[in-house]
Amino acid sequence: LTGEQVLESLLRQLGLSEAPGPAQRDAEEPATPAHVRAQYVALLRRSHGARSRGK
Amino acid sequence: RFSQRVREVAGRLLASEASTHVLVFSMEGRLPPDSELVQAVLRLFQQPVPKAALRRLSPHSAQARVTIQWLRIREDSSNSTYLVDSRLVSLHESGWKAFDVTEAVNFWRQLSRPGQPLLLQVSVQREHLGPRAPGAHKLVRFASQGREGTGQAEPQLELHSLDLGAYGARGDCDPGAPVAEGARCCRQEMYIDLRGMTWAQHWVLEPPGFLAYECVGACRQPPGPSTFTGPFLGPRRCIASETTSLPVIVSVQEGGRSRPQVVSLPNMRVEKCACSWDGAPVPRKLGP
Repeated sequence: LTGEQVLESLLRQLGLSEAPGPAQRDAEEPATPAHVRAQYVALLRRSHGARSRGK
Repeated sequence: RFSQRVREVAGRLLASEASTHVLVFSMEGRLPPDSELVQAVLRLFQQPVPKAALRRLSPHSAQARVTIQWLRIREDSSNSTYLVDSRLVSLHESGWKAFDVTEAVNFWRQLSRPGQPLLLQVSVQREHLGPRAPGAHKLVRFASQGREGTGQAEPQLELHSLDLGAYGARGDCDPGAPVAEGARCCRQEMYIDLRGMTWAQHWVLEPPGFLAYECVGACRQPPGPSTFTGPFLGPRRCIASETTSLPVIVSVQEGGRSRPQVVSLPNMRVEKCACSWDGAPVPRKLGP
């Protein structure tokens, strides 16, 4: 796995053609709301339990 | 009818012209838990058709279709069948016929309850519909289906398997030690540093990086590649057999403002490495 492959997967999931450029980025990172963080943690826990078959 | 995109096409039953038998194989201890099934072959001995009956056959009815299905009986006693192999047999020939039932044994391994035998349903059907010799397929008989079955010609299930203790991967590599050339297949730690990637800065909020792991090393090749006639082309290679997804929090632009969003990226982390033929499925026990 390379960084490029992570980028490709991310773009595919978000339906984007390229990563946001520097102009599009905020000067400061947005604060992550509690419900988004909770969703992230839940997915993190689930991914440790559920494995998917490789090729 | 299980597909969302294909409309169900209703059919009309034209004729039911099959003779069906169920073969029961006790599989107790046949496949040790730490073994990989390479190929399973069902051998059936086709008995010769009496010459007088053959003379009455037209050329159109000289063949019959033999279909092998895995019969699954669920806990609520309902059953279903899964097609595993099908081929034409000539009524003029006799002798051993081989069918590839690898799929059936893999299904049985993954889905059956402990101690449940392997059930294979053998159907012989008419190949051509028409008025000529409607019962010709009934002349196809396999040994031990009737009283005349002799012990030596009974149906046989041939299992080709590999001991994963010798032919499988060895789990995780020794941390900190480089994997030597020719060393056995193992899972090696590999850290993907997202903070260090220009495209990810400010866009990917979490995680800063993750342990992706990779499969490295060599796999022992079975002796004599021609032993098995499976559809495996290349040598056994060290591959990722089980993976997990990676959740990330990204900052997406919406109406000129940034909004954190959770995205799950599939197959980002290697959970398990295995030795397998390229393209061949990696069987594993399914959860309850």
